[in-house]
Amino acid sequence: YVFTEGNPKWKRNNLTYRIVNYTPLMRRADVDEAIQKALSVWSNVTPLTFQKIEDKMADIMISFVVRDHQDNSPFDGPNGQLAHAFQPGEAIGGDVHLDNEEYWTKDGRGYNLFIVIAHELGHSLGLSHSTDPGALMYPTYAYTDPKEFHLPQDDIDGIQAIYGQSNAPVQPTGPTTPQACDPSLTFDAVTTLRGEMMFFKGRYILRKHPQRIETELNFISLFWPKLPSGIQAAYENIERDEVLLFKEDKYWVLRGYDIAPGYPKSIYRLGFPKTVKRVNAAYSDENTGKTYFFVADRYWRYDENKRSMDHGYPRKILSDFGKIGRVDAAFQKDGYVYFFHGTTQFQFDPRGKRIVRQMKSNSWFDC
Amino acid sequence: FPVAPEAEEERKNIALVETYLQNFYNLQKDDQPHVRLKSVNPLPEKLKEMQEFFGLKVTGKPDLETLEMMKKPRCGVPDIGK
Repeated sequence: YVFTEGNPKWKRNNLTYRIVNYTPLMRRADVDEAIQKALSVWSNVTPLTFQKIEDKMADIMISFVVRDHQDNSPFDGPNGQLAHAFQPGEAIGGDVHLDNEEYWTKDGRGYNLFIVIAHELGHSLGLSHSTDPGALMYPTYAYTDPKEFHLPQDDIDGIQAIYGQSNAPVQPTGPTTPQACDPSLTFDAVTTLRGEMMFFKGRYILRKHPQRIETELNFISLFWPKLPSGIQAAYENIERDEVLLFKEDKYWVLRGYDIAPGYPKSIYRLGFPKTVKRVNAAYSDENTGKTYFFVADRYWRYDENKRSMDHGYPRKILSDFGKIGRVDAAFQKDGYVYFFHGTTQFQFDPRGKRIVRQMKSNSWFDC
Repeated sequence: FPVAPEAEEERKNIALVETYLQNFYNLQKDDQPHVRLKSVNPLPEKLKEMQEFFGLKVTGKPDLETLEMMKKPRCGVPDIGK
């Protein structure tokens, strides 16, 4: 996180705000809700409170404006600059201006008003842009479903360094941005995708191309806005050029690089009993056309040709995969299967049915 | 004569880079009165600053990745203090 130059801050914790006008693109109630939610992002982690006022000058005046709006920082029409805000202070200080030529929405179709206002309020309170690509205060827009939003730890650390901790007995914590070379890095799911490797972690994908040294970090929502964060299992079916992605009792199919229409569907269509609530890991053996699903300490085998579960399953993972008991993520590459459990990765030879190597989970990144 | 498409694209990219750096990295506009040595071009230095901030490869040149980042929608507050 970065403080605004000169470390400006509000001298009081009880601040006022006023919604000066509304965008015609959204219902007033939805605008009110987005603003209240954005304010609570910051009040939840600090002693700050925000009171709405209707008629007089408030500390934070929120308005929708276009082009030149008399503050020496004209907006540029659709896209480009979406909004700006002023550091804590008198008069224009703390005010938030939103470009009313943007397509504001309460969801992910256009620019999400809640996400943008939450970011701008960070400026209103004294934060500058963060260099952490996962932070709310990162300068570029990235969509997160407001229902899944948690203020990242970088922003919590920043705002608490200015105003102190919340008065709540339990201090809130937030997600951190994964770093490819962090030895404590673990994964939710791993899959190959047309020769690349995709490592899922929270709302991120770490993408590794075998011919490129660097690992790319992206939001899942950047590639697939309709996919939730926290994907729990994934596997590639090379034969059909598909990747299946799992979260809770639902799965999505990627055909090529696009989510196929009609998803998510229920995992019970694949033949799981209703006692299975989620899949922890999966991989598909391209030689046999069998897919292995790992759930807690057991696994199921699915026949991709017959499109049904094989009989005799589930079996104990320990019975057939050496000392591997539980699995967070798995994928097959060059004839081997790689199992991830915490920060440990096992290279498994399915022909010899034995573990041939043990390494760190992040061994695929050139650290 | 019509402008060649590549030349037009290049002109647009240069304009984008200059506007972006003026808005967010305090690059001085040429029409503003300031002293600048003929041999010193502040643009590569500002580009490096921007590339470093976003964790891009620091080249001082408006490469594809840099241009892509500049085209992303963003907050209008500068990334560096004025």
